Amino acid sequence: GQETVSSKLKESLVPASFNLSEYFKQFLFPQNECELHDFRLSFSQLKWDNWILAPHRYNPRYCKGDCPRAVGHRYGSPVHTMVQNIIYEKLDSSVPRPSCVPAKYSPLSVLAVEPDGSIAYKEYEDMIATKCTCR
Amino acid sequence: SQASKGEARGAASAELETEAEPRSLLQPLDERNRSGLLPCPFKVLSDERGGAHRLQPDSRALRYMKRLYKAYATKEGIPKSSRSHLYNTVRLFTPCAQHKQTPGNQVTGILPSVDLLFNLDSVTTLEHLLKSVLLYTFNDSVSFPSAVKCVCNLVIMEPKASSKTLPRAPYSFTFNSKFEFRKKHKWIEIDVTTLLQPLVASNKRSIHMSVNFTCEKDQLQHPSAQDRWFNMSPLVPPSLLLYLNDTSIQAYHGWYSLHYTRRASQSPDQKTSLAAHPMGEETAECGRASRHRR
Repeated sequence: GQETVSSKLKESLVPASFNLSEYFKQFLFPQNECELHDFRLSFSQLKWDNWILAPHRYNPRYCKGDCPRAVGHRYGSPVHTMVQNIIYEKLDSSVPRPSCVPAKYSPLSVLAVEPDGSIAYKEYEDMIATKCTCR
Repeated sequence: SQASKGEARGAASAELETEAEPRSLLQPLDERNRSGLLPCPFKVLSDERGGAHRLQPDSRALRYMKRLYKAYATKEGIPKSSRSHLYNTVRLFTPCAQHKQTPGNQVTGILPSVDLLFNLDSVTTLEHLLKSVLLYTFNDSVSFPSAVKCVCNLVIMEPKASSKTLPRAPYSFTFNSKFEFRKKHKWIEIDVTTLLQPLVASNKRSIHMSVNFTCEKDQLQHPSAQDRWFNMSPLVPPSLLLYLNDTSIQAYHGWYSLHYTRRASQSPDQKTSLAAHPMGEETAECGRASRHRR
């Protein structure tokens, strides 16, 4: 009788038409949710390369995507964000939905040539987005 | 056709506007105000014209600053958190004029003195001097088998006194610096902070100085080394390095306030150190608060 028992067990655990990827899809975040995106550029594209010597590559990154209705702690959003969402949905759609914007930045070190030919090493604040939020 | 001409002109100036924007973006506010008299597009043209005559940096200076950049920042340009310095700006100036003055004297070991003029126009009023050095860089061919001990005599010259102002006695500043001329040393730094601090703080735009060295002869073991040393020094005009703390809003201060909070919680006299750092109040406050909490 062992064979019958084990086959019965198998049947009950995994239904025949089970699809694992379909099952996990329900846990994925929505595809276009608010998140950080890369944008690598060189200073020559900005026509700044005649005075910026370094770095050669610069990735300021940016935030893009939809703000979910229940932003909660994941985006560090204040309660105001949910209130604004409710106003947009229930009271007045001319009030914009919360936007996906940078919440934190990191600095950038730049080596530049001044018009008088002197060379400057400078550290600038808030040049690279490192975290997004819904506001 | 008038309207279309107007539109074309509008579009052109708008285009120039966007091109002009970047440089002034990174200039501290007061800098932009100072040169903000001209609307942006004309400022760019003047810069471009300036660009056409833009002074190319000295190759040795460029090599030194690229090495400094690699020491302080990653390839992506992120400042390395390992460094402990307080400055967020380092400026390197090469002399815009250099005249050889008194010839040297090989017998007494006095090297020919040089008269140097540095133009500090690019230092903004929001940049506070923390340290300054004269930088002598050597190309690879120079190598000395022994250490040479020299005394550097540096005199800051007052600008040509006009009839009205009385000529002030030039500062004289002598100090003893031991130089190790070996293959591995590509440069030597002579600290001139105490001499330059008052001048940079008073927004002096150009600094005129005369520099000469007296080296102890017995240190030069081989006559050939003597010749090489004597023939080399006037060829290598020094650069002037300023280590500054830029207090403008665009500049990065993150580590400075962190460093200050640590120091404030250690140092008893809060008052003096508060003056040193305008934002010290709240950082000192939170330093105290966290201490009380602890």
